[in-house]
Order: sequence, then C-alpha cells, then structure tokens
Amino acid sequence: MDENKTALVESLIIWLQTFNISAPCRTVEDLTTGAVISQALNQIDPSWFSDGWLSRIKGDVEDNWRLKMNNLKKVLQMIVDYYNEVLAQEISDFPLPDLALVAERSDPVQLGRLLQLVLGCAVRCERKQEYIQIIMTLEESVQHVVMTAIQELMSKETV
Amino acid sequence: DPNMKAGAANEGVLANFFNSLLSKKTGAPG
Repeated sequence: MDENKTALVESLIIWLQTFNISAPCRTVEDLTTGAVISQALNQIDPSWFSDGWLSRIKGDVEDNWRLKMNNLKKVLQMIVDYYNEVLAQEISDFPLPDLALVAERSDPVQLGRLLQLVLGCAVRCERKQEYIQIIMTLEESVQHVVMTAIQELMSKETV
Repeated sequence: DPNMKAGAANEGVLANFFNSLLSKKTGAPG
C-alpha cells in the first residue's frame, strides 16, 4: 500500500490511542467495527454522542460486514449531524468516507477519512483545549499529519 | 546544522498552528 495513502490512518490511529478505550485500537481492522470510534466520540462529547447512542452500537460484530456497516452508518450520520447542528459547520464539500469499503475491505484510505471527521469533532468541541494539548504531545511526524488533516477539513467548511 | 534548523522550524510551524487553533472560538454557537 502506498505510504502516503496510509499515513493519515496510521497517524490518526496513534492519536485515537490517547483516548481511554477498552477495545484494542492498534490496526485498521480493530477500527472497522465502529465500536472504538464510537467510544472515542462518546468521550469527545458525551452530551451528543450519548451513552444511549453508544449502547446502540453493537460490540460483537466479528467479521459480519453487514453489522459493521450498520454501526459505521450510525457513527457517520451522528458525526455529520454534530458538524451541522452543534458545530454549525457545513462539511458538504468534504468527501464522506465509503463505509462499504471500510466494512468489507478494511480500506485504510476510507477509514482515514472517517477518523479525520472524528478529529474535527475533537478539535472543535467544548473540551477542544484538552484534545489539542494532547495532540501537541504526540510525535512530530504524527502532529504534522494531524495538522494537515485539520487544515483540509477547515478548507472544506463553511459556516 | 541545517537539519537542526529545519527541525526547529517545523516545530515552530506545528506550535503556531495548534496554538492558533487553541485560541479560536469553539464552533458551537451560543
């Protein structure tokens, strides 16, 4: 796989590891169920990504791509609504991830896009200071990828 | 050492970016 294409997802997985997540969070495959991502979102803004919402994300999906897809759809829809309703940012210009490719093929580029949107939530939420300061403690190469990812998101947003 | 200079410059770019992000108002209205 092209190194440039995987740099985003690899760096954002390192960033996700700074969250207090019970499930394994080391590989692309670990994240394709949507369970880890939904736990991170629940920590980012528990008033929006509530415990009730989190409980609707199925944990034991194993290799069932349909169940993975259901989880990922719930995650993406809630993220898009968060941008629109809480952050008041339209992200219609940002190419949304192809969830089928994530669920069926563990596609790292598409997963990277999804994690990029999660990152955008973290650096804009009420507790953004905490999250930005954690990012600033990461390795420089990771910070660089994170910075570029945020800049790309910002360039696609309209208030 | 040019490598050290480049490293320091990179560090500066990152710090500037994240500090400016910190000082931005939260996107949430109200």
